[in-house]
Amino acid sequence: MLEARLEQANLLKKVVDAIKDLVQDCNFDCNDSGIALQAMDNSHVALVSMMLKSESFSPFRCDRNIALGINLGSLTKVLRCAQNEDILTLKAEDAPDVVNLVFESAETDRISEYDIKLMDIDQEHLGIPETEYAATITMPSAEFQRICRDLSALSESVSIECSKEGVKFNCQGDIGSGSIHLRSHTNVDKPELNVEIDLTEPVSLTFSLKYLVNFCKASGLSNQVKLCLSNEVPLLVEYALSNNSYLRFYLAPKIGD
Amino acid sequence: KQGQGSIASFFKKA
Repeated sequence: MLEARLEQANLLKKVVDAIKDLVQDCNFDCNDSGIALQAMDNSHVALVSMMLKSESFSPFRCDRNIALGINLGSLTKVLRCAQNEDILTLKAEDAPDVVNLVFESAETDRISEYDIKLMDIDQEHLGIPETEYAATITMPSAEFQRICRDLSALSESVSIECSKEGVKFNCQGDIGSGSIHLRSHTNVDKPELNVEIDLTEPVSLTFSLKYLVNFCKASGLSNQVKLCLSNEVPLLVEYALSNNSYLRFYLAPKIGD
Repeated sequence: KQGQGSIASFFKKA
């Protein structure tokens, strides 16, 4: 059986909020290392990969591999019934029909309990190869969100060019063009504002802004976001969570010109 | 005109 207790319901609320517009039905794969989720969006352009390590829960117990097929719309409805600060416990039997969610308020004696019916989801699982990326950019997640939002007003796509000079986000649209240039930057007082660019070779790739704007819904999960790029491979956008847990998005580049 | 690649063409089925 599965029993996983989260100190704050907020974490799961934010994760589900960040991915629910991209994927609708998905399996939460539970085993002794934690709870993982991998799903492609309907158009097979983007891939979501979430890992909530067992260390992110206290306690965490899962004796056997259990796949919880959940509709994220249903999960959102139930998670809205939790206060951000509530303690959240997920429970399921070994061959479950439902997943049970218990929300406990630390301040009051209120305990609420919900069951969500599970679905059989036949999902193809993709193997994501270990990649040595040519460029890795770590930057404030709010800055990345702003860039994507600003440029999406002008164009459907953005080119991300990374060189010794820094990183340049460029777009061309019907009304004109826009570009934002960032260089490595260290702020000793506010390290969450740092921009770090780790480059082994120059990279230039073009991506759909619609998807990037969607990924940025995860900005509330982490002050910083990591962008990993190599020519002709999908972009990795990573929001690191505590205890080595993470929310990652992969986006296939645009091809040709 | 640019085409959009599919993520499944980069990552193999596990």
